[in-house]
Amino acid sequence: NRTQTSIASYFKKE
Amino acid sequence: MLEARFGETLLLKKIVDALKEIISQSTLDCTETGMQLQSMDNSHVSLVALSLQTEGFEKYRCDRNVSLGLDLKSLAKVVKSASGDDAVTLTAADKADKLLLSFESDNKSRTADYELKLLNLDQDHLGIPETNYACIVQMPSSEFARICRDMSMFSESVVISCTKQGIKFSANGDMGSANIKLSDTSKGDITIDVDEPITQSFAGRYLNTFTRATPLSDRVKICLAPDVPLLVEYPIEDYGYIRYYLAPKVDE
Repeated sequence: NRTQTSIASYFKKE
Repeated sequence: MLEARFGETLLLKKIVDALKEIISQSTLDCTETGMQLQSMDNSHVSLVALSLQTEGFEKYRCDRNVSLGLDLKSLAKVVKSASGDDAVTLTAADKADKLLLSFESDNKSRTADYELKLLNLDQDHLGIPETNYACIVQMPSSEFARICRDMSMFSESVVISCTKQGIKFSANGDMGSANIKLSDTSKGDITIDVDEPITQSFAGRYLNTFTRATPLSDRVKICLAPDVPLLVEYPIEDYGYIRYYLAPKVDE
């Protein structure tokens, strides 16, 4: 079973 | 003031089509070097980044930076009303609350002007770090679209494995399993550059949505690296690119 990660956890807010 | 002229409305239509299934509203940032758009989908699983440089436009002028909050469904309706081979000029004032789209037929016998209300969008802007991708695969965009479509029949998840021998797409579901392998071809229509092999799992639904950009380019570039989002890039003529980033699925 795999969980979908969030794109925001890889790219930081500017 | 912004004034930007596309030689053909068809290109703008293709760009809007490539965006509107994944994002409903977004800000188009216009500067003297061109236009940029960046948005996450509603679920914050993927991010789309569009870059259009001035070189591609028939005419481009932007004296002062202007941000246009667009409703993409509305924009799609407006461009749909024009003929693909019409030229289209986008015009906006410095502090615009509307975008003017002027369509002009080939022999200038027909002109159509539309004003589109702009939105006040408060969007997060994400910094995308420079990444050295472990695997870079280039292939015909139609082939990638076909694979994504075929894979999504089998499972929600698509596993992409890339080695020096080739790239493999796998899906495993209730109905059974599917495996499609592509190897580097001497014809050069598929190129595979691998620094280190990688296997990652992604949501097929998103991959499928990215292929809405297929009409923009014959070629697509797929980039993978450990523990970072997948990058799927479609070049756009002399303008730039549309890039889709997709967060991987990870083991619990």
